[in-house]
Amino acid sequence: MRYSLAIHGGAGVRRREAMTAEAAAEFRAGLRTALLAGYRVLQSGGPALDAVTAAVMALEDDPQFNAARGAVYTSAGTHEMDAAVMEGSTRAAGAVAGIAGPRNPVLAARAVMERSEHVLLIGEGAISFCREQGVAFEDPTYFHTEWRWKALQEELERRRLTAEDTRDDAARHG
Amino acid sequence: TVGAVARDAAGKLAAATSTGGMTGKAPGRVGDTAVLGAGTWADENCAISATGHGEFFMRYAAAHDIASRVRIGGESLATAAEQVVAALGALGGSGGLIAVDAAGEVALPFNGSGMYRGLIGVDGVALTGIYRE
Repeated sequence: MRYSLAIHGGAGVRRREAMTAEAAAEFRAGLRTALLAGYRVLQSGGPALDAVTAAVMALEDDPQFNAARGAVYTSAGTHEMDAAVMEGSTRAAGAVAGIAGPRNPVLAARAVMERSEHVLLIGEGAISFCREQGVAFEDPTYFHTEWRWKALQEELERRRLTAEDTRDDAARHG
Repeated sequence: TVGAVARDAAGKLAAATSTGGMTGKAPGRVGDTAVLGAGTWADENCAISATGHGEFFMRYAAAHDIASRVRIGGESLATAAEQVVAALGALGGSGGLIAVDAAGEVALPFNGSGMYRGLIGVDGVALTGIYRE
């Protein structure tokens, strides 16, 4: 009986010279927490869909990563989040885009897949659907992180100074 | 962006991706995460979750391209995933992805300086990575 789980926490890694041993250990701890959340599902014979959902929820709850609680800001200083899930054997799929409010956007995507006839819901319509479906919401302060806000201010200042895109992966992808 | 792909004991595959997008993105901008076949995909042969410069992953339908190479071209998942990520990098599309195939083999290619990533299997040993290591 073979099962496996892989995760990513984004390609916007901090430059190596800026990554302290403590910060690296924190990131690895966050990744391990997500791996074990998904592994527990697979180990008990659970479906791949529940395993990937559990792993992504753990990453969404970790402010180190650019999703949900650690989401970056738009140029308007707001949060707009996207998420998607897809199951291979049935091609069942659900996605949300341009939303803010659900604590775990991946659960919003699952609600679209399992409790609507659609694949993708966006914006206010998606928010209303999530509320109807009882998806857990948080107020905006839950999603605020000082360092993401600071990254936005630095990016907006950079744009005032130059039109050229001089960002590295960490700056661009959060 | 964060993501996960899995193959369960019954041999089924799934993918999930979630993102805040890009720092300072225009309000209303949607990247590849919610566009199936670009940043998220799962079929009977593989499951894929991507991260990076979403506009490139969308324009090149990156996840579906990999799945088609496996399904139609008979390529291994590792070969398909690595070649698509390298090609996107050559076009200016920085990023990476994780993928798992029907046998439970995984691929975690990226074309930038690093990708926060992890891997676990039946042995329960949680492996993590940040840079090329």
